[in-house]
Amino acid sequence: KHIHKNVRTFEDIKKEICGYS
Amino acid sequence: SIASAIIDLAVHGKAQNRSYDRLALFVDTIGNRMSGSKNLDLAIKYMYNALQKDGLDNVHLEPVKVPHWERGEEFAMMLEPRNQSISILGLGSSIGTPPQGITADVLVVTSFTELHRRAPEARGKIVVYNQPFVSYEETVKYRSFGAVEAAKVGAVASLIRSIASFSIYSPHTGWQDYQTDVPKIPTACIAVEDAEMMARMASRGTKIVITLKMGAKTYPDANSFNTVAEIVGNKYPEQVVLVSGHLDSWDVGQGAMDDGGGAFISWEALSIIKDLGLSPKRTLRLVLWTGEEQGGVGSRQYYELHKENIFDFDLVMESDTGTFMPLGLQFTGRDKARAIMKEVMMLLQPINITSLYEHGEGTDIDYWMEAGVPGASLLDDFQKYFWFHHSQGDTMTVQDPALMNLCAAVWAVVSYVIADMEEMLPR
Repeated sequence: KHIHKNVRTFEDIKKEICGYS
Repeated sequence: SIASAIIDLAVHGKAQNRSYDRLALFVDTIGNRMSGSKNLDLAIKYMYNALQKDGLDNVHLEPVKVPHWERGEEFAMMLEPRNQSISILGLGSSIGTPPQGITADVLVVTSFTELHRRAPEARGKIVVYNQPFVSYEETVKYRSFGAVEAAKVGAVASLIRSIASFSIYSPHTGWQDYQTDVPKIPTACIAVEDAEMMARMASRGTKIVITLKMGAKTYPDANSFNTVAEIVGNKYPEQVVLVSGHLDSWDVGQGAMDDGGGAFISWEALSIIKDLGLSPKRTLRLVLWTGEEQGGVGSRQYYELHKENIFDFDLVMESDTGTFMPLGLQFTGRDKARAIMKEVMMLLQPINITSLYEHGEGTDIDYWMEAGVPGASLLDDFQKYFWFHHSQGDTMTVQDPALMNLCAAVWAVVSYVIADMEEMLPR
């Protein structure tokens, strides 16, 4: 399960969220 | 651009005003929806059919036992210093009066402290509370515990100034709590205007006498249901983003604001996502709670039933403070989760609603947040909320379709993006 893997940086997550905009 | 597509559909596109129109049809058809009432049963059946017709997944009802209290006929009459009808609303769980009513002198106090100081004067009297409205959280204790505190000092009934920030002679009801070791006395709310009038009379030393009649009765707990519908996730279907509002209301007005608006923007969020053909990785679950007004009865039973899967709950969301102009989200969660939520809120720049505040709140999601699940509540411009709350004024006239569109857009964007991100929010 992809729960709390914490293998990605916050920058990675920001990029993922930007993908919705 | 998924966020823009959601916003466009909700605010400018075919879905604009849909949550308002759906809510208007619902409350005009069903009316208010008190726990244990036939109206609430009808409302749940109505929503079950409507959610199925909307094509949502796994539409089902989860059984709940809820309190069943009915106010019956009630009135109050001031006999001295002159005859005047006093508008009242009995408080939920109150006992009734004897058939002939209770006639007694009045003791007016402005606080529990004053009541305790003047305890010897309270025996055999009707205690009238004229506490100032500070905030709902601060002042609601007079509604919740006014009867118990009055009974402790020998009062025969209590009349409590409505918990309202503004009044045009409108009593506001609500739930109240007895204590097992304290005698139960009848209790009701009165309008701010009458509380202040009696306080003025008392300050002049004028004797006040009131006759109070209440036909309130408590029946055995009734069968009810939480209403559930989903868009099942395409990658992690067992993981859940929960969006919610409560379907029950008080037995006055239409319950359009509390919490019709919150329930229907939550439904709207799923409708919008479905209309756009979006399929999030996780399951988006709509829950319309029952028995919220009696203290989150439906949500407590839901938590007990589902807490074994708590690690699959990504985010719990509730809207229960109106659907006026949205200002942003209140959020409870760890700093890492907050940082992610702040980024998600930036997707709402097209409608300029990007703020993330502290303290996610909501009776129905508190159990999850206390257990560590991130929680979010809609923060709106609720200055007028307590004008109408639990009163005959809570009708469709309070609602604004354009503002409901914006609330639905916020709700849909946030719930979809969190449900679709590769990882759950950190705990």
